[in-house]
Amino acid sequence: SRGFIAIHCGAGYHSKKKSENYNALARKACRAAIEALRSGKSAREAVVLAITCLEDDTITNAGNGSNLTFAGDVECDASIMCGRTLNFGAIGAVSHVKNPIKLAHELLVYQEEVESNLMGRIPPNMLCGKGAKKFAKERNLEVVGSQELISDDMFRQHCKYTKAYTKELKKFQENSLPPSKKQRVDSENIFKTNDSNQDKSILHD
Amino acid sequence: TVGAVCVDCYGNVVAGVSSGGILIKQPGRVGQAAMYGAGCWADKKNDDCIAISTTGSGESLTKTLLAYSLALKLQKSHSIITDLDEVFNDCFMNSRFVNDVTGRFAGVLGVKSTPLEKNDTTDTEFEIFVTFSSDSMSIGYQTTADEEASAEILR
Repeated sequence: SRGFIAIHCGAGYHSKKKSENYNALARKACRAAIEALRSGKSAREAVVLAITCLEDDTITNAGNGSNLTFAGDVECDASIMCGRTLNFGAIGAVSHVKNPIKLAHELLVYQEEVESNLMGRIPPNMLCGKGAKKFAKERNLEVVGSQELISDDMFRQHCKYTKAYTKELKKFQENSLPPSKKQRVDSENIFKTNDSNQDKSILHD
Repeated sequence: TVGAVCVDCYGNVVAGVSSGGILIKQPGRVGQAAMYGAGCWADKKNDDCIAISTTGSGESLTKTLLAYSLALKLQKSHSIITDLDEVFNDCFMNSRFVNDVTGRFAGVLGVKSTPLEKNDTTDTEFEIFVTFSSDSMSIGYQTTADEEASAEILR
């Protein structure tokens, strides 16, 4: 054959009710990659196409429909590695990039550009946060508003778990905080004020 | 987390992974999908190729450099079917770097070229392999010779 693709939509818990949704998406992603391979495109392009397809569906925990951070944002990780060149491109905790795997792939392209014309710069293996988002804009990748990658499902889950978590945290801190700090912990205030000092006090492992 | 491994008509292997991370994670937290050697690995040495994509408890995958650790051992294996579980237990389930706090869930999807018979340069065969320690793992696979893709949720 002219090649093949295998993809996964995560390991964890897949409800039986959604099985067919996952299977249909898996087949769709494979089809996109196989069409690319049949037309002679490289394995790299095929992997980016397949994972882009998976990122665009809200059923998966990547790209659109990702899990939210405690603060309610989408921050994505992605990486890609090429067995022939051994080049590796990764992005970490990046917000507002519609397809994180495309940004990771752009790092591979950038590495090869720098290597081929010896500009004397060392191309990064990994970019994080704002720098990664800036690089995405420079490479004309699609950058979206902070709400666009948040699915209804994820928003509901976030509210459910942060409320439960904050209640637990408040109990824990009241037992372990010295009296002088107890009155600072007020779970309602957490979401109303942006006092980063207060954020620091509760965002610890 | 989602991921893919691929072999093209030139015999190149590539692995990729993408993830939104764990639910209500701390802002700025970076998981295995962005870590070298943890989320994905691909290596082509002559005709000996391997590509792996992982998913699961990010902190444990990161501390065990799971994709790289598995590739290192499986590249020496002559039979994925017999060695996979043992290698997975060595690299992850029984690893000192994994504990109940960081979690013991992991899923692995990989492809490896099978050793050629001596002087057989006509073709390279590949094996796809999957293993996981969670309730289920969703996969899909297809070759360019297949009419349709196959997909299933392994439980």
